[in-house]
Amino acid sequence: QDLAFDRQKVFRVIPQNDKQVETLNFLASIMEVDFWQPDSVTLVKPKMQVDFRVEAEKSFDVEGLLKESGIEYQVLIDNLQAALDAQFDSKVR
Amino acid sequence: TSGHSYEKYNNWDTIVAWTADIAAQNPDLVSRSVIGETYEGRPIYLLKLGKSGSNKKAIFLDCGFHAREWISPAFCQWFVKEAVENYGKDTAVTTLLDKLDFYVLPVVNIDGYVYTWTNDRMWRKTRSKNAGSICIGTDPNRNLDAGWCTIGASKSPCSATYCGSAPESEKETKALADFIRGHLSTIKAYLTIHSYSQLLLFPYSYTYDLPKNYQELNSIAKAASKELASLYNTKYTYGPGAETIYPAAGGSDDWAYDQGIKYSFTFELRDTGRYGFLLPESQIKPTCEETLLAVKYIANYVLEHLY
Repeated sequence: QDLAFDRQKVFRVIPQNDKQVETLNFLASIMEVDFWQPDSVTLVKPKMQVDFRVEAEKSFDVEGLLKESGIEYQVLIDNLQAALDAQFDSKVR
Repeated sequence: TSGHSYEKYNNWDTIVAWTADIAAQNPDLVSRSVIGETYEGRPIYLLKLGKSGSNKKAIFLDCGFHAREWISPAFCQWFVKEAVENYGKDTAVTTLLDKLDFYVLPVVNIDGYVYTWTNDRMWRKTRSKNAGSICIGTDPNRNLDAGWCTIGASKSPCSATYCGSAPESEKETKALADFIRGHLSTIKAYLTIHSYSQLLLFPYSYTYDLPKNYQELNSIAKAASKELASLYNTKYTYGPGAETIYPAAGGSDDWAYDQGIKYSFTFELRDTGRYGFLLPESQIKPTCEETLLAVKYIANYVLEHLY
């Protein structure tokens, strides 16, 4: 799986209202978004902490859409591959 | 077991060898059995811990429902290690193993776990084929017969929370449910280990209704959360699943509870999102140590409140 997740990002947002929840639903419908928590976009409610993974080539568009929608976001993991490699204490398995 | 480490993530072959070894090295305390096989034909191993004795009650502990939640199987291995290493040395552990049995299912969703090692670290579901769809897998924790597919689950095979074609449609969940159904007279508590978010949940998730012994479960969870925080100040949130996080039907804790197992909990281990499913191996030890304190608390409570 070397580099399979290179430059993928994990975002965290806390939708403030139904409109922002709707935006996340839209995002999920047009992009390949892997929800880490909650388990699925259908479970997202306002004020809920939402973490989701986005593939490398889409993360720029996702950030643009979040900014455009006025949805505050945090990048939890900036490069998933680096975090994946770092989960192992040593490369030697 | 060569290559096995309690402070590293172990692949499935290493875990299989470990189950054989831990049972062979501790014949008086540990026995290994097979309770079924997975969709791809792998044996589902179950370890039974406890001093042999008649009419003992038991606690069922499972790990590895969701494939990518690697800290979960790491805890089940840690739990078994601590039990066998401390039996005869630590009074509390010795009493627990003399008076209770522990059924430990190291990995429920074995096919999915293997897939996270070989193909896609981010895989979550089982690996079963869905008729009429190119999408693979069912969410095993939406597949139990507990309000099945009514809320917080999807009927689409492509969804992460696909509830399956029917309750217990997955060989893995049916094997688990069959075993527990067959041992309801002895199993008095059910603990299932997931990650992440640092939550200690109890029924219900398939409804906002509260369980009959809500006060009791809430006070157990409150005390267990204190144990979880006692070593490293790890903050856990606790409560009934539906109101604490979101409603979700088909979960194993709800199912076990509705079978009459009145002490039923879901742990969501570290962390709160800094690493998420990719918790570094350096955090396996502290995570397992704090979780073990909470599990021991619950086990002692169950022992003192057998029914």
